Amino acid sequence: TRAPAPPGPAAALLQALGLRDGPRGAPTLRPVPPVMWRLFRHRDPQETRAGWRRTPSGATLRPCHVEELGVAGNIVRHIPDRGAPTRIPEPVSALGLCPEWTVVFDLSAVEPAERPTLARLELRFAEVGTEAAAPSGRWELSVALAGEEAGAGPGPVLLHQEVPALELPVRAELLGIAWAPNASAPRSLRLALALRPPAPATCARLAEASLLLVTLDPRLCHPLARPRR
Amino acid sequence: EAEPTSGDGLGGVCRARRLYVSFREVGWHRWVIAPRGFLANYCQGQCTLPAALPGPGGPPALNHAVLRALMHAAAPGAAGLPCCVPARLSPISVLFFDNSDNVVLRHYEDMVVDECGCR
Repeated sequence: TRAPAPPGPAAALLQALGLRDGPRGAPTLRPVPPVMWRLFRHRDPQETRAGWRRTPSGATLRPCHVEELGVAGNIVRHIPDRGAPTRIPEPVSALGLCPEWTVVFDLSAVEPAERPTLARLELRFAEVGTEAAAPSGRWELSVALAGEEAGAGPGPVLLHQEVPALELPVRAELLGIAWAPNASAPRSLRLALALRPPAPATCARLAEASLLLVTLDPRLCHPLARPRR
Repeated sequence: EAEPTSGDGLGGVCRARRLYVSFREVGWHRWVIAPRGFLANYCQGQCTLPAALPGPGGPPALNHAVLRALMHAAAPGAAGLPCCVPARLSPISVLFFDNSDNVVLRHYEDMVVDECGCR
């Protein structure tokens, strides 16, 4: 039998970069989230090379550690919501309820060997046009696992969180909550979100949902070699 | 894009040589956001004496490598020369779109050769 053809340069580079598959055509270009630019520049070789593994603030960079997020890891993914149709419960106006949302994150790119070290849900809301001034008081966010079938009711509530103001992004830590701690990431994550207003008949709109996932791939993160005596 | 090897084909003294990896060259420039490429560099050169001895500020030579260079000087057929290999490496980080349209930042240890040494 013929030996498999030796990998071409692109396949060899893919292998060296620990990537399962190469690019399939051009990606759907979307704006690069500022947090990802910040994390990249924090580790940019030009900056770290100058101080040789020092961050711009002079702190020594530890390998396989994401300084800015304070967790171990060598892979950071910004995962956009795949978007499931907003579920509006029974006639909103009659019951004074606000819409709920189902967000879906595709985690199939995460290898089973990778160990999640941070899973941060990031939400941006916008006020739905209301004549009255924005209500004072706190909103309350609840996050639950959403059923697999469209229209299935939400599963167990994972967390409740106060939202002081809609202008600021809302962040919720899901590690150890959305799936068992130390477990591999699931293939996909469906969440049911509800935002209770401080005053009736005032609702908000979910403008954007994303998941910031940091993982540590032990195959690429060898412990620091002991300094040679 | 690599620095040409010097005339005698043996590469002169063991040292780091320039090697620039351009993602455009492998057709990845549409999904690698940053950097456009990186200086990976490579090691090449002879580890005969005195190159096998530590240069000023260079990486410390290994006693074994010096011994082998000595042996090679005394009896060239006895044992080969020490090898010119990376002695100090740096990491790089790559920001790219993956096939699920996620924006990914991956950190890779040992991707850039900073110094070479005889081992």
